[in-house]
Amino acid sequence: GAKVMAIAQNKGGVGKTTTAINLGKALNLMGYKVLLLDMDPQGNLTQAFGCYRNEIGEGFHREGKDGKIARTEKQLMNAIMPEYNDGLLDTILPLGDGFHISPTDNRLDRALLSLEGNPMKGYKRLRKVIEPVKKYFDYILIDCPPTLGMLTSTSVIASTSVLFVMQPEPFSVAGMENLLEMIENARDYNPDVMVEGVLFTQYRKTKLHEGYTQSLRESVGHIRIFDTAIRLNTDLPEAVDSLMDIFEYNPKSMGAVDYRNVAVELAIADNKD
Amino acid sequence: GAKVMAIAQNKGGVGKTTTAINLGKALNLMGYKVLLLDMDPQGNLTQAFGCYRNEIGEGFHREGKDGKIARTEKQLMNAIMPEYNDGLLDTILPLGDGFHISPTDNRLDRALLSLEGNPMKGYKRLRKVIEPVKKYFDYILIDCPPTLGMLTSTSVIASTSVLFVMQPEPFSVAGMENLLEMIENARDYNPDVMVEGVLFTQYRKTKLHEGYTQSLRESVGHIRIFDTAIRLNTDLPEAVDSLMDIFEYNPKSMGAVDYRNVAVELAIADNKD
Ligand SMILES: Nc1ncnc2c1ncn2[C@@H]1O[C@H](COP(=O)(O)OP(=O)(O)OP(=O)(O)O)[C@@H](O)[C@H]1O
Ligand SMILES: Nc1ncnc2c1ncn2[C@@H]1O[C@H](COP(=O)(O)OP(=O)(O)OP(=O)(O)O)[C@@H](O)[C@H]1O
Ligand SMILES: [Mg+2]
Ligand SMILES: [Mg+2]
Repeated sequence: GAKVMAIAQNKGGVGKTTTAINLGKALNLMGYKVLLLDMDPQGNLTQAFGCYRNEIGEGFHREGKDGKIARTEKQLMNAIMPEYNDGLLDTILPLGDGFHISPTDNRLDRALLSLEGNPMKGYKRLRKVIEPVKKYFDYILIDCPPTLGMLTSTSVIASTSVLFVMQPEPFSVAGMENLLEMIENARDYNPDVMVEGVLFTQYRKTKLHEGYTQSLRESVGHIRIFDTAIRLNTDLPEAVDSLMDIFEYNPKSMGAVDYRNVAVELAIADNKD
Repeated sequence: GAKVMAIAQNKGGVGKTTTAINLGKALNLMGYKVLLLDMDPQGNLTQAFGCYRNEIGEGFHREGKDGKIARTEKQLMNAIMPEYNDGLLDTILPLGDGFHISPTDNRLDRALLSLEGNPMKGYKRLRKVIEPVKKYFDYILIDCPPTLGMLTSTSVIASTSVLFVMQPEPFSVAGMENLLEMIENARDYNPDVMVEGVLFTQYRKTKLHEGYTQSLRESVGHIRIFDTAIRLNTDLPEAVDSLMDIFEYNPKSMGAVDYRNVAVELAIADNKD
């Protein structure tokens, strides 16, 4: 079954969504079957792939390269509502060969309220919903919102590991402690959840960034830090603006090179051939 | 009394906290009395000014330039708890002459739960708490978290106006619609709340950024867009790393020039002499 990885960090704007888009695509280009889950009510991951809300109802639609429009009647919010039993597959749109997404919009806040209504069940809800579809994929990546509330908690509890995306700057580094504490608490519901490691993003060769990456590499011995740092690269937001992943937009860009290297590091560590 | 301004945006990492720090300081350097409220459980604004939690209890302490340590026994979370009646002044630490902060840490999440417990009261709570102290200040700036939940709602309802901090990139621009909708809903409790305007941050002279700033200037006729854009400037995170505002860290930097210009634009619009 799939490896499930939550992409998380309490600090906003560090590059969680950009990582879900491009690490997801890089793994897919290596031949893995990848599912992306948009667990952020902002719905940025959904927007980036050109998934649009249907005029009526709660589903989404997306035009493929071939001009054909794929459509769902439900979204991720529906699947995680406590009383919904039709499963996750109803919410999934194709992004390419072996590459899918379960899209979201701000109606996810409704599911948040009902999960918070019964926290014991809420914490385990996403794990329960993901279980039946794990066999169809190699990787399931979960894009988390910039909070440590129920949406991130239920995502971490559903995961095999948590990827810390981090800008090498004071506010983002300070956020790490809160996330580690939250993962510790999540172990009550998912004792096996691991920290995948720290991925530095929006990296620039300044004394500040070199200072933080250096000191973190020395101080968190027990946590893996990816060798690859994602450099600041304007091709990345430009790709989003063009409704493309970085490999479609500019395969020779620093962003494409960096995300491909991260995917290779990840796959090697997972010992997938 | 004071003009109260919420610094808000659902999108994470756009520069809300950086704006609270440096716009606050710039206004203070112009001679205005400024109070900063940290309404984000991450507590980045509190960290940036070197305010530390007391070993015991819920207050904070901070060492001034003169080496003297100022101390409080309560924090903002206490003041906004529904049953607390001692007021905001107990939570306030001095940052300089006519410059103060009400600090926060992740215990603010406790207040969030109790405000959500009774939303009708919760929405009006911060407005009620701020009212008695408005007479001591010219500006009260509220740093909001990257969500549109109760903490941002109660802040907007307590405010004279809302400053939209925005990175000229797809995800941030998309967040504007949600914020406008939330402000519309907040008018049920505060009919006079205005949109102060849009402040572009982390601006770089790329075709993407020029495209977004240009198209926004043309499309949102009814909303003011500040003439000044805050340019991407590594002095800003470096100042945070040195526990300084940008004027202390490097008064000749682009960050200092830009934030000073925004303060002037704001004060002129407010017709304060
Ligand atoms: N390596 C990079 N180089 C340049 N720009 C980047 C990079 N990574 C992300 N960005 C841009 O920075 C902004 C923040 O990134 P992103 O939205 O992916 O972060 P996030 O952590 O998902 O934010 P949120 O906390 O709001 O969910 C976006 O506009 C994105 O396009
Ligand atoms: N103009 C700028 N130039 C360079 N770096 C900046 C600029 N503005 C902010 N930053 C840096 O970008 C990061 C995000 O800024 P900041 O934390 O102020 O945003 P925020 O909107 O408050 O984030 P959150 O949504 O997490 O509250 C920080 O590391 C900050 O130091
Ligand atoms: Mg995101
Ligand atoms: Mg902030």
